[in-house]
Amino acid sequence: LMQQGALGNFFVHT
Amino acid sequence: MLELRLVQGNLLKKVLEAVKDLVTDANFDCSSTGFSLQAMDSSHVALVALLLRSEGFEHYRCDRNVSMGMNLNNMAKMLKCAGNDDIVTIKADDGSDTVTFMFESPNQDKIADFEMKLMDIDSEHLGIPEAEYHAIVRMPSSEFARICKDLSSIGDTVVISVTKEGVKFSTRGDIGNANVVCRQNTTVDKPEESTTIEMHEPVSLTFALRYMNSFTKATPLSSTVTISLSSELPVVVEYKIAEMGYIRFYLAPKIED
Repeated sequence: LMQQGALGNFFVHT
Repeated sequence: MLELRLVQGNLLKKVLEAVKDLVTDANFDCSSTGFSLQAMDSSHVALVALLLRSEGFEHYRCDRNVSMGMNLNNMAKMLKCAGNDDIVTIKADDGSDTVTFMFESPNQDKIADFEMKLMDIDSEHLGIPEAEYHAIVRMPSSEFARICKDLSSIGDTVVISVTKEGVKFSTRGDIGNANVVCRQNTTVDKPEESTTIEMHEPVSLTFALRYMNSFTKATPLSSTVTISLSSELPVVVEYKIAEMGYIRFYLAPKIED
């Protein structure tokens, strides 16, 4: 099963 | 004091139509570089980044960096009141809690002011690093929109795979499955109708079609779209806005559980 990734997994908050 | 005069006012109308379904409220940032926006959808899966460079405006005055929180549906409502050929000027005084959109007809016989209330938005800003993408596909934006629309009638997700054969868009659903392969095609007369594939490494990623379809609302802004893919990075779907900048959509891939 595929889960939806989140942007926070790839980009950091600035 | 902020005053931005955009002769091609309909660009702004098209930008709002492209983002208003993805994002409800957003801060528009104004600096000497230009008029920009970065915002995520409510589930933090997709992000939109817009830049309209200051050089693209006929008149661009921004005395200090300003961030203006706007409800995009309300902004779209106001911009819909501008004629397609109207010149649009965005105006705001320092410290004001409103922004004014001024619409001028091309022959100056009609001038309208629409004042909109600003809002305070706690926006999260993400740093997006420069990345080397495994594959970059450039294709007609209308073709990409057609594929996303067609596939979403079959399934909920799209697998985008780039190999040296071309770019393949695949979906599966209860009624069956579908594959669309686009090959590199640079022989057409018009560059905006060509498909180019720059591949450093084969890549295959899965995305929610709902978001892809939302991104294609930007199709009227550009005849071509660029899709940049890297394994385990959000895809970038970019529409260049001629002489002004771009609208980029980032979408996190679906990952194996």
